[in-house]
Amino acid sequence: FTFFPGTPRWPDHRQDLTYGFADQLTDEVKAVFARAFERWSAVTPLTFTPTDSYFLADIKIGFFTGDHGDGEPFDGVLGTLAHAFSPTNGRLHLDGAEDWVVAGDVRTSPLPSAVDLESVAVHEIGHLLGLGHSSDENAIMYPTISSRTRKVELGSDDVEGIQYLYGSNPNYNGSTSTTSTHERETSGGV
Amino acid sequence: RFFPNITGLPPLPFSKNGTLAPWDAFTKFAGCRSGEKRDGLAKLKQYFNEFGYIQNAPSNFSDDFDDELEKALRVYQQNFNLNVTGELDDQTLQKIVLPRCGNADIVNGTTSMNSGKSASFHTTKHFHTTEH
Repeated sequence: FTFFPGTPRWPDHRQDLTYGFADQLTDEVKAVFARAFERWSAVTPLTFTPTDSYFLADIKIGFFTGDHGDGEPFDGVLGTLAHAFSPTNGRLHLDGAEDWVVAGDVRTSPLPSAVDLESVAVHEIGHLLGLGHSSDENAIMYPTISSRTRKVELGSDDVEGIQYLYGSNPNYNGSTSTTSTHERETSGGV
Repeated sequence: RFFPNITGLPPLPFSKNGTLAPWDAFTKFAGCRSGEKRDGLAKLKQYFNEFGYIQNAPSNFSDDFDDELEKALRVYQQNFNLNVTGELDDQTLQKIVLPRCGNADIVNGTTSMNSGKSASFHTTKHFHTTEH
């Protein structure tokens, strides 16, 4: 696991975080993000609560295309899928041009460019919380993911990294994930 | 575009503008190595610049496979647990064209992925010089 330079983290007095969406999204899409946040809160003392107030939210989530004003333009289908900022910026941006799959088994998708939304959301939340990219291919924080791939469970590398920053959830029993439980990539991707 | 369930997806064949991904064109550089010049290598350098492997980007990258590109490749290969060849071998290209997070792997010239664990990104060359 790695951290951003300077090891930024959410301070102790800001560990109950809110998140909001820039777009009008369906409950099904919002549920994907709720599950993604839950994976990180299960292993840390952090909590995440949805709010209707995008501008007041600690974490601001939006789908954008092309140049969207932060100096990191998106590039259309595949390529760059999303990006997120280090603590305590809170911005999580996803490429609105992607073919996001929010339910069902993305691995059986007939669409070569299908991308599993929850997999990408879990990764980007890791950045929001202070994790950088990992060389461990089993880690959520590994930088690449093939299309038609689902990878949503935190690896031991992710858990060690995030618990270094925030400590452990008192209810965490150490069995959230192991390498063998990962849903591994089954597609050659592009 | 959101697909609430798999059955809602369009059937194959499906493509947009005839291509799947913006980096697919890099596969044409297979086998390219230091000293060669290939049309479009500048875009690969832009890729490495975007993800932190080439620092201090010039206003225009050349299409030359120069020392800077080889150095970037070596660090990339180390970070992604690939054979460190410094060449655009198939294994490396297959990794490069994959969809990925837009966050850089190397921020402000430092990395703590694999390549940052043995020696720092910037001091590798100096380390070898000192040893000799």
